[in-house]
Amino acid sequence: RALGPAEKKAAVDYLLQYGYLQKSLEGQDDFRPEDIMEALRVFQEASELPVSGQLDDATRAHMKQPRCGLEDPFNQKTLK
Amino acid sequence: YLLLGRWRKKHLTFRILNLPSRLSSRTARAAVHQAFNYWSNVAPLTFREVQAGWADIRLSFHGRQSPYCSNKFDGPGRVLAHADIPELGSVHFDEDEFWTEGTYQGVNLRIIAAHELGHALGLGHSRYTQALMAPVYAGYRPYFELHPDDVAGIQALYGKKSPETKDEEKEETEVLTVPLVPTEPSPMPNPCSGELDAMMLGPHGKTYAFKGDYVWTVTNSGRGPLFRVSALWEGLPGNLDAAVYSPRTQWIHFFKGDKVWRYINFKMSPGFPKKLNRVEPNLDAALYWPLNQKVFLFKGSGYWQWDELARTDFSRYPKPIKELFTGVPDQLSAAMSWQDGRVYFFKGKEYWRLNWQLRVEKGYPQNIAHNWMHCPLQTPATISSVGDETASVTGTILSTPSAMDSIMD
Repeated sequence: RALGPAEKKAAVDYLLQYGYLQKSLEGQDDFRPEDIMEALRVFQEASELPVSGQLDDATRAHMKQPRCGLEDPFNQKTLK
Repeated sequence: YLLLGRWRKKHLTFRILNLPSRLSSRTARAAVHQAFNYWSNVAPLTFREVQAGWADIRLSFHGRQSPYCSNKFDGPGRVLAHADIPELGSVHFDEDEFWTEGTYQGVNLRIIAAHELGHALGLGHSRYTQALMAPVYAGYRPYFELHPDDVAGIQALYGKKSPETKDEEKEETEVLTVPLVPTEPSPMPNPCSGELDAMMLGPHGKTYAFKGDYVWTVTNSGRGPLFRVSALWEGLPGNLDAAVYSPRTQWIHFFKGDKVWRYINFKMSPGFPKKLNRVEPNLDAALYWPLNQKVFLFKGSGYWQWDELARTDFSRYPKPIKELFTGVPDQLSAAMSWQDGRVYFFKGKEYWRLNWQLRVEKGYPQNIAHNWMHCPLQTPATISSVGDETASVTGTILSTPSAMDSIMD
């Protein structure tokens, strides 16, 4: 099923809120698709989900789980 | 694990500013206390609750709107709580969550509190999904315990919990290797005669008198039943030299010979008893002085001043008692600061009260038995008939559960 814009925005907001995506200093609101895919990959790996870089059902379900409000420290470097 | 910072001290205070509305306060408080215990069990950290004033770690519940927090919560689900890193100390929980304890329903307060305290102590999120410090709540676990990654993280910040690394115990040496041999109890003493071993204003404002193998409480209206010392404080011998409770640390220290025992309430602290090696053995008395939050130890005509939470330089001790406490006799039996804020010294059958200038007040010494133990004043004719061990007092011992409950309360 194709995701609606609201679902995509919710996912990006999540990735932003918890430190998987960093807003650029220039203030551009849009992220490149490859940046979002990379952030999703890191989130999936840190969450022990299948790493696809896609906003699949398992990833969206994990984003809805109750959690702590602090940012996550994960990126490709820390995961290594 | 990830480290975000650390406290520069290991003995922290905390204050619970409010509690969730849908969980009983007793359950909620117990959950928060247990959350602290998870960390203090594996690292040389202590946490002391304060009811008022400033605290290092402050826990509170707020909803979507809070005038005191810029990070608003989002209603039930999603974000459950957040915390500041050291040395800020704020720990906030979402009031809108269904906080629970002991059930799979709702969100377990104990586990979330332990997670947020991990942040408050300096831990970031762990990538181990089964770790307490994982970012996502993994649900209620009846037999919850810290993940090795949690333990490794907190020990990277504060070290391992072991007697050798406790700063406050440097003045004491290794744990005794020879177990104490249980002995037959001495005859039950008569609170109305003879000399006390120790007096202590203990936790919850209770006054304890120690003599031989027995202890009893003293109130304004009378005295409580006699208990074996070891019945209240398991592992503690009778015939103590001194006893002192510190409201600063919640520690009770008992001294006998060259050994010291530490209890919190009625539970002996791990690693005790220990051997005294920087203070002389066979102390006479001990007291906690709230004005400077120090413990004073007395022997003969001298005293030592001890800071429980800092390395104390004892090289200038003992100092003469008379230099600090004017008019107090040497060779004390007992001493304590009492709930009226005054310092009392006991010796033989008499006691002395000090004024705010630490001078013995006019009209002292007075009679311990009459004023403290609620005994009738003895005339010369009756003194000879009241020995140290009388049958009448022997008959008052109570070891029933109900009586035990009342003193343990």
